[in-house]
Amino acid sequence: NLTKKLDSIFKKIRGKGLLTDKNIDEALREVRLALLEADVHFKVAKSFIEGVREKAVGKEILEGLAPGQQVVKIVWKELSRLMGEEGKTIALSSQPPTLIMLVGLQGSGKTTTVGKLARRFKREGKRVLLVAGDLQRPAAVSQLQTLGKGLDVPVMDPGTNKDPVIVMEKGVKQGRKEGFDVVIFDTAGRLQVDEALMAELVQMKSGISPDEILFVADAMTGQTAVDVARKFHEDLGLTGIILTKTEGDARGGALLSIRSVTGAPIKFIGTGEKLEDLEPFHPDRMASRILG
Amino acid sequence: FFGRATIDADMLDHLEELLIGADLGVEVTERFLRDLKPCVERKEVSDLVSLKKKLKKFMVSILEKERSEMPFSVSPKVTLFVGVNGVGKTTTIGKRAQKLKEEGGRIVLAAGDTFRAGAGEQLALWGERVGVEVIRHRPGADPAAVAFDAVSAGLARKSDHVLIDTAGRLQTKNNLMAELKKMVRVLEKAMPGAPHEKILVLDATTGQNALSQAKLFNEAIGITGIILTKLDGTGRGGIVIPIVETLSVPVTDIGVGEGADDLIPFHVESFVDALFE
Ligand SMILES: Nc1nc2c(ncn2[C@@H]2O[C@H](COP(=O)(O)OP(=O)(O)OP(=O)(O)O)[C@@H](O)[C@H]2O)c(=O)[nH]1
Ligand SMILES: Nc1nc2c(ncn2[C@@H]2O[C@H](COP(=O)(O)OP(=O)(O)OP(=O)(O)O)[C@@H](O)[C@H]2O)c(=O)[nH]1
Ligand SMILES: [Mg+2]
Ligand SMILES: [Mg+2]
Repeated sequence: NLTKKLDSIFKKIRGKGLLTDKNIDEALREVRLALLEADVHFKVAKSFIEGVREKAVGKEILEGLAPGQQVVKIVWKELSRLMGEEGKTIALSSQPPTLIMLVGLQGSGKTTTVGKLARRFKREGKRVLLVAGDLQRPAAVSQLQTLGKGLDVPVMDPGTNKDPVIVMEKGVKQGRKEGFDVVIFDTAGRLQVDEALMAELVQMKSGISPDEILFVADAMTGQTAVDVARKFHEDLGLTGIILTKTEGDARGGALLSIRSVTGAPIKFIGTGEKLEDLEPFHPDRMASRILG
Repeated sequence: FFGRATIDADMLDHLEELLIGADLGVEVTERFLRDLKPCVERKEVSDLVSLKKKLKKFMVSILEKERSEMPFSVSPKVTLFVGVNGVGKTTTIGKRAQKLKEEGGRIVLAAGDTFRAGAGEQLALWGERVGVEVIRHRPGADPAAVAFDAVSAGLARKSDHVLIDTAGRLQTKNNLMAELKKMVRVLEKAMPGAPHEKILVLDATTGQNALSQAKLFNEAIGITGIILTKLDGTGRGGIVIPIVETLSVPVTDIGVGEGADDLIPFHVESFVDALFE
């Protein structure tokens, strides 16, 4: 693993001295390799490495710390800083209902995550309404209705409405009228390069003025995570990220890429297919799996 | 490294970023760049354009090596679709059914995902859209039983194809992989030789984890082909290069959209060209 590699690199440096450009170069190459293998975007990895180099070069090798350990410490600190703080969950609006909209690529886990969030809020004693805003995927509404039924949480029926923007607006009205605490909106998956569908999301945002726009991203996403997240963020202003399918062996470097282009906090992680499989985000755990 | 004015470090960095950015992965990228060295020394390449051409040749030779055209005259031909969650298995089955129907085939679909909310309904709607029969049991039923019934139905009706949908599953979940192995055993009972095709569906937005997916699904049931979906997005799917190389399994088709016609045969040259865009 990375720590062992760095230790062996720095074994060659004996005694006190400064961490020099040269002995750091080799270590940073190993770190860069680890990040790329973890799916961190190459530009994000590059700027991360430069940040570490700045903080490491010219530093005194601290008493009692092996040089390798010191570099690792700096890498760790920088990574945790990039990941953001833990436990930033969803704050409820002072003016209920809190409106939460989920967006993202096809198949990332939005509909399931709507169910997971619903279960979480319900267990906190909140009254939740779900809005089936995906009118395009076959049986998407049925999928959400099944999840709602299982939780005994109402799902607004889009009826014969063909326009998802109108469905979302109706969802807000119903949420307010019937005194719900939280309204969660499911949307259809879409490509960030699909101009019409991205415009539709912007329309939805202006139509419902959500308190939260959460980007649902798959932990196994590769280099393209940067392009996807950047566009969703530019168009909508994301207020949070939920990373799904984290219980597998995907290293999850996409998270670093997404964080660096959006700055949005990670609200939760998906850890399974059941509705109970939603957990708060622990940056140190995520950092260690990215570094390998 | 190359010692020529026209090919410099910047050029190599640019190529490295291109390949890494297309999700080829560090190992294959570094190997390709190393393999360029003798070509440069022998003066076979002298600038960026010819470097790219050489790289494309490396990729094409890997991807073309495994095209095995099996003349399958078994009936019904049973195809199992597997993969992790959300990659596009169900949609791909709908598309494949559409294509086979247009070619005049008689098709049966099996709703082998009895776990996820709305899974049966989703495939049923595809069956309606394309005009093919879907074998479905109630939610929570044994997926292997659905598969068995579908193959029995296919045999009885003298269908040409049985396409079997399965629930998405992470390759590291041993109990779910065991469920898949059981389905394969049951299919063999329903019809010796079935499933004739075991297709791993991969999402083009996926990074290095696709390697683990391919490895573990292959170890569990033996993959005969790969379908790469969502190539209409910005994911390049370069990861199939190390996968095809290590698994010796071809990419057969690609998904380029959410509609019934959005499944096209995998064309090596166009795929490799697209990696460089
Ligand atoms: N293993 C695992 N699977 C998950 C997780 N979250 C969602 N899934 C699965 O991922 C698949 C896709 O989930 P959906 O909720 O349908 O995804 P979606 O984003 O709504 O998809 P579209 O509406 O088509 O864009 C399903 O099989 C889910 O069960 C998770 O945290 N872990
Ligand atoms: N843009 C695009 N979307 C696709 C493609 N293939 C599938 N999708 C979409 O991806 C999402 C997931 O597709 P599904 O067919 O439900 O995926 P799945 O693998 O069956 O998912 P699970 O059964 O939940 O594991 C849907 O929104 C599909 O419309 C493709 O080639 N391009
Ligand atoms: Mg959905
Ligand atoms: Mg499916």
